[in-house]
Parts: sequence; C-alpha cells; structure tokens
Amino acid sequence: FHAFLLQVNESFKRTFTEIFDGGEAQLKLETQDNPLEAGVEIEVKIPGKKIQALSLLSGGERALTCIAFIFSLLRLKPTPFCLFDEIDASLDETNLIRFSDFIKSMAHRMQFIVVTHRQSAIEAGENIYGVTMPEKGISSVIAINISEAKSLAG
Amino acid sequence: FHAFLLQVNESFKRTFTEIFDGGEAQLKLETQDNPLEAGVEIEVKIPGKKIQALSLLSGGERALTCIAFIFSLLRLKPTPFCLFDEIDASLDETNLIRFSDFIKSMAHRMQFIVVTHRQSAIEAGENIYGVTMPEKGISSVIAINISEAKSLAG
Amino acid sequence: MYLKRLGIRGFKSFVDTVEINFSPGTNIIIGPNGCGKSNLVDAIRWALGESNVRNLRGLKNEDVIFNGTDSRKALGMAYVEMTLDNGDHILPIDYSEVTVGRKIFRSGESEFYLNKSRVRMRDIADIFSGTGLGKRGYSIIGQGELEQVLNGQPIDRRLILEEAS
Amino acid sequence: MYLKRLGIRGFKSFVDTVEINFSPGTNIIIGPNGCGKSNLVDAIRWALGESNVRNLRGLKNEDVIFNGTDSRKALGMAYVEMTLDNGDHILPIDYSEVTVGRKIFRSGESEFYLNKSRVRMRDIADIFSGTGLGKRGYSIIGQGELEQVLNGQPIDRRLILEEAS
Ligand SMILES: Nc1ncnc2c1ncn2[C@@H]1O[C@H](COP(=O)(O)OP(=O)(O)OP(=O)(O)O)[C@@H](O)[C@H]1O
Ligand SMILES: Nc1ncnc2c1ncn2[C@@H]1O[C@H](COP(=O)(O)OP(=O)(O)OP(=O)(O)O)[C@@H](O)[C@H]1O
Ligand SMILES: [Mg+2]
Ligand SMILES: [Mg+2]
Repeated sequence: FHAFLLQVNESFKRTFTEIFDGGEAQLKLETQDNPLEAGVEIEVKIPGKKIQALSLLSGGERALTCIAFIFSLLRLKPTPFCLFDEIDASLDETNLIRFSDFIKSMAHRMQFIVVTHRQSAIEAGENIYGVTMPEKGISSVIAINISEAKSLAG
Repeated sequence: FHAFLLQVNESFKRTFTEIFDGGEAQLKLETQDNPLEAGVEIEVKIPGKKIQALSLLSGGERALTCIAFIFSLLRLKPTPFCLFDEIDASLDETNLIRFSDFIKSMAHRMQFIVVTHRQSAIEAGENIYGVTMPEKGISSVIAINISEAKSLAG
Repeated sequence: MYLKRLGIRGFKSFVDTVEINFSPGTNIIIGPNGCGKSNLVDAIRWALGESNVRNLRGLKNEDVIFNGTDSRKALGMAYVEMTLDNGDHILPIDYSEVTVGRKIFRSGESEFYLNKSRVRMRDIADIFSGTGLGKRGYSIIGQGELEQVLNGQPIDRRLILEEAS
Repeated sequence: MYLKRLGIRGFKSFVDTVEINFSPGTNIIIGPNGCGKSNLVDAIRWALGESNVRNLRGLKNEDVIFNGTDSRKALGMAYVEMTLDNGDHILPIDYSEVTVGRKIFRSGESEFYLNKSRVRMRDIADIFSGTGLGKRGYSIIGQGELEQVLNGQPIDRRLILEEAS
C-alpha cells in the first residue's frame, strides 16, 4: 500500500498543479501508531494563497481539488468508463473549461459519461444525449448534435 | 405552535404551487404520542408525477422544494434581510428564472443579498457587486451596474 | 472495454423501452431538472450490481420500479440491460461483447443475467471486481457526492486508495 | 430595516479596508471561484454574532483573521462593522441607524461594539433576537446549506418553524 501511496502522491501533485495552473499538493499518512490503519491526509496550496485547513477553501476550490484527486487516481488506475453526475455544479466558467479540457485529454483511453446542465461542459463531448419528458413523468432520450444541445440544456 | 403550523402549511401550499406552476404540497405533524415533540413532515407532488418519498426527487426538484419552503416562511414572517449563498446551484435555466422572478416579487418588502455565479440570476438584481482578486489571495469589491455586467458578460 | 448500449424498461421514470447507444469517447447527458438524467445514472449503477437501494435514492428495493404518473399506471417490473464491448478482454469472460441484465418485480424477487444465462447477483459483482467499476469512490460519482473525498475522515480516503490499488 | 453598509478589514481574504454600500432591494454578488464571496457572507454572519467558528468554515476562532499570502504577511486583527438602517425601529434601539462592530485579535481576545460603545457579545445577539436574523434556518442560507430543510429529521424542521414563529 505504501508504494502505491507514493505513486498516487506523485500523480496528485502533477494533476493538481495542472488543473490549478500552479499551487502545491500532497497526500500523506496520518501520524499514528499503526501505519496499517493510518488514514490519508490531503494538504493543498491554492496558487498565491497559503496552505490552510481544507475547511477554509471555497466551494469551487474544494470541488476542483476533489476533481484533481479523482483524476490523479484515474491516470494511475484507469477504469473502463467514468460516470459523473453534475460534479461541475460549483465551478465558475474558467474552472469549468479547465475541467472539460481535462476530460477531453483523457477521453482517448477511457470512456466518459458525464451529466451536466452547464453550457460550457457540453463542449467537452462529441456525443450528446438529451433527456426530456415530453409526457409528464416519463423520460425519453434522444441523441443530439452540439447546436441543438445548446438550446436544450434547460 | 399548532396555529402557526396551519398558517405555514397554507403559505407553503400557495408558494409551492406558484414556484412549480402546479403540483401539491403539505406540511404535517408526525404521528407520534407527544404532539409537543412531533417533528414536521413535508410531502410534495411535482406536477404530473405521483407523490413519493422525498429521496426520489431530483437534485433540482429538491432545491426548488427547499426554496419554496424558505419563501413560504419569509412571506409569513419576513426578516429585515435575506442572505443566500449560491442556493441556485442545482437549478436549470427555467427554474433559475422562476427563482429570480420570485426574489424580484418579494424585494419590495425585504432586502436580498444573493451570491450567485449563474448569469440568469444576475438579472434578478438592480445592484450588482463584483468580488475579484486583482492581487492573489486578497479580495476586492466593486459596484457594477447591470448594463456594465451584461456587457462584461458579452 | 466500454459501455456500448443501455436498455431500460420500467426503471424509475423510464417506462417504455429506452435504448441508448454510447460511444467510446466522451458522452454528455443534458436535460432539465427532474427529466431523468440521474435516473439513467442509477440504472447503470443498478445494472453493475448496486446492492444498497439507498445509493439509488430509494427506501425499498421496489422503489426503482416505475410507480405511475397522473396518466399512467405503475408497472410490475423494472429491467435494465447493459452491453459492454469487451474487445480488450478486461472482463474475465471469453466474449468480445458482454451483456448484463437485471430485473426486479413488485414482489421483491430479482433476476440476474449474463449473456442471456441466468446467474446470481454475486456473479455480476465478480466479473466487475477487477475493473474498479461499481466501487464507490472514484469512477462513479453521483449527484452531490463529489465532496466526499474531502469531507470524509482520512481513513475513508485510505479505503478509496486501497480499493483503487 | 436593511443592511446599509459593510466595512471589512483583516477578515479572511479582506486585507485593507473594504467598504460596501448595499441597497434596500436586491443585491447580487458575483465573482470567480475563491475570490471572497462566501467570505463576505461569513463577515455578515460574524458581525451578527455567530458564536461557532465552524459555521464560518474555521477550526479556531482566530482562523478568520487574514493569515497572509505569498506576498503579504498575516495580520493581527480582524474587524467587521455593519451599519443598519433602523428607520422602522425593528431593532429595539432608539437610533434610526445602528452600527455593530466586532473585532478579534490573534490572542483570541474579542471586542464588540454597538454604536461606538463597547458591549458584550450577548448584547449583540439580543438586539437581533426578535428579527429572525442570525438564526440558522431561514433567512441566512450558506453555500451547500439549502438541502438541510429536506435532509434533516422532521424534528429539525419543527425547530426551524418554532424559531420563525
Ligand atoms: N420509481 C419511479 N417511478 C416514477 N418516477 C420516478 C421513480 N423514481 C423516481 N422518479 C422520478 O424521477 C424524477 C427524478 O429524475 P432524476 O433524478 O433523474 O432527474 P434529473 O434529470 O437528474 O434532474 P436534476 O437536474 O434536477 O438533477 C423525479 O421527479 C422522481 O419523482
Ligand atoms: N483567514 C484567511 N486568510 C486569508 N485567506 C483566507 C482566510 N480564510 C479563507 N481564506 C481564503 O479565501 C478563499 C475562499 O474564499 P470564498 O470562500 O469567499 O470564495 P468564493 O468566492 O465563495 O468562491 P466559490 O465561488 O468557489 O464558492 C480561499 O482561497 C481561502 O484560502
Ligand atoms: Mg440529477
Ligand atoms: Mg463560495
């Protein structure tokens, strides 16, 4: 496990600084008597700001940090596909674009299925599916192209 | 308390059906031996759908139900001002506009201070304040008028 | 390996059979509030063998069966079928295409299928166990679940890493 | 009554004095992630007498004092001052304008002010107690707190209603 933790730490540092365009990040074991039971702590430094308790981070900073953590794991241990349901809710426009660019860069080796209601995230995908309820309470799905999608996102 | 609960129930039915443009809602006391300690249950029916466990509602439906509950209380017992921090995160464009219209309709008797990163919510306000960090890690606030905000938004 | 096709009938807000063909790259799902996007995500999780209905926002197992609208009666069964491309043989099965199916009836009875033959729930969980799928924590993140990485205890983060490795 | 003016110095990411004049109607606050919008909300809650620093995302009371950046040193004190229009005399004070101020130092020492005279924390809480402000549950909803109405137990909802009535 310890060897794997070192690999994830490396991947997390790299992924975090890519997504945040700077800053620092690290994962480390809690100081605790039993290293087989010690939890893993996350410490991050947002570019320009000081390292501080995770609780003081903003909503968007927390979301992007979690996204960096997830992607750092996926880069090491890809899964056949990823399923994300509106994980971009707290991101501003700039971070949303960073997030969708990151997905695009990984889409050649993993399939992504991403639910979003944000206009800019729609640009990350080549394939768009619109879910609607033409009859109340009953879902229907249609494949759409990107220009139709922009008016349907609701 | 019981009299107040009846009033809130009335206000909630009215506010919910206004915000959802239909459907039904009610508040009731839990069936429990001690009516002085019984909690308050919420039951809602989204237009066209059946009444079901609150857990099955969608993210946006839950958010809008909470917003209806909050506004039903504010209509009965207005506070001098309201402070909302990004409570519109799960709402789609249509519901976001309903939410901002509702705020506009209540703004004559209560002050609203609303943080949002959604373009359509900005239209709810006459007064807009932009928070920025021209120097990393240090916040600065500028008053923007709505025409400037729209031209910034392009 | 990738998710090629998803067939849903009677599962939550999907009444008549809905079929979606996914592509290997990025697939974006959009739509208004309450139209069924998260229900679609639930269908995939359910077909992968999700055993706890609370992770699908339900209270009882039968909550995933379409329970009717103002103009349609409830159904008696929910069925989800997923076809995965297994050209790279990531799944420990000798086929280049693998189809998993899951049914539940109002009685609470369930049925599980692997390439048309009836199997147990455990068999479905087994074929996915090497892939990192179906395990909570990193490849499937439901609505509102993203912050669990930071909100949980350090020990929860360790568990996520242990499962990934 | 409405919030007329907010002055912030040394509180979280607000270093040099920042003054904001609000209007009686709707005031919209926008800006990118991490720029200070929620910190501004925290400043208002703090000035209203928030006693639990965890409700302001801190761990120790002094966490609200600006703690420095790569290019600026930390400060020794945080100060927030709020001026409220009291023309309708909703606040039980004989002035048509009421200013509350709150300071905290690195030592943990706090000071509270009401129209320039020094008071105790309890006095600030008292003047707002009739208004429904400063109580969690309906007039102040922080980031990520909206769902508490539905997620909590029925008894929590009762408590919100009891506080409102
Ligand atoms: N068993 C069921 N039978 C019928 N309808 C159901 C069932 N379970 C859930 N629903 C309905 O499905 C809807 C929720 O759909 P879903 O959560 O997929 O929405 P969504 O598209 O993700 O929306 P949002 O953008 O708000 O998250 C709810 O209105 C709910 O009442
Ligand atoms: N005591 C402090 N000293 C300096 N900076 C601080 C302090 N407390 C918090 N911060 C910083 O303030 C920033 C958070 O600001 P805030 O939560 O107001 O952002 P926000 O504008 O609400 O963003 P979002 O849209 O992502 O919610 C964090 O980067 C955090 O590091
Ligand atoms: Mg959803
Ligand atoms: Mg914020």
